[in-house]
Amino acid sequence: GTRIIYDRKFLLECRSSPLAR
Amino acid sequence: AKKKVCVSPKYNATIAVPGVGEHPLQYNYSFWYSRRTPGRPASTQSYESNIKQIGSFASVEQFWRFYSHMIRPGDLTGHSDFHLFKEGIKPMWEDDANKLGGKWIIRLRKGLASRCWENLILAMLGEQFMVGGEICGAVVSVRFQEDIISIWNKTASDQATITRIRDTLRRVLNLPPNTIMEYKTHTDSIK
Repeated sequence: GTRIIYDRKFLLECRSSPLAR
Repeated sequence: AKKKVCVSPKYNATIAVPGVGEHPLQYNYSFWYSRRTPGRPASTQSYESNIKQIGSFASVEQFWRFYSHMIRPGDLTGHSDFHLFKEGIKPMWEDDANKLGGKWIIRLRKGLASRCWENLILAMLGEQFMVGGEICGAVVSVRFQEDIISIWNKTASDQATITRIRDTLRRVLNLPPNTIMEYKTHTDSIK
């Protein structure tokens, strides 16, 4: 099936989202 | 007649779900922390009672909410470990998901643990290992003279999976070329 893949750069970008605080 | 409502421990358990607008992960994970009391024997029972679950998450954003508030492994003192395992898998050899498995172990000189741990868990959460459901979790162990990171998988006899995990580790951790990597089955560790 489909797998949810994220690279390091994308994961680090999500860190600054208001949802991550 | 009165009906008795039974709450099974299974349904009573809290399962993490992604919030609105968050990026779901392929799997849910739980953070655990353990610290060995000096001088105590490391029996299975004392190991289990020393290990504390910090919490579970289902999305990238929920992960950062935990991680950003956690102390970095390089700043831990004493004999401590962080464990990040798929939700429902205990970070113990005895867990059904682990008992036929093993782990890649990388010993790190002091000063590298925080960066390597972050790169390792980001690769795991982002499904960079490409080994289906084989990954169980990862551990960073802070020790006196060196630190150790490890990644655990389900099937120690699956050579293709083990090779792929090793190659991905080399790529994502960006380790010095002389770094020694060792694979240990959990049955060997028990001995």
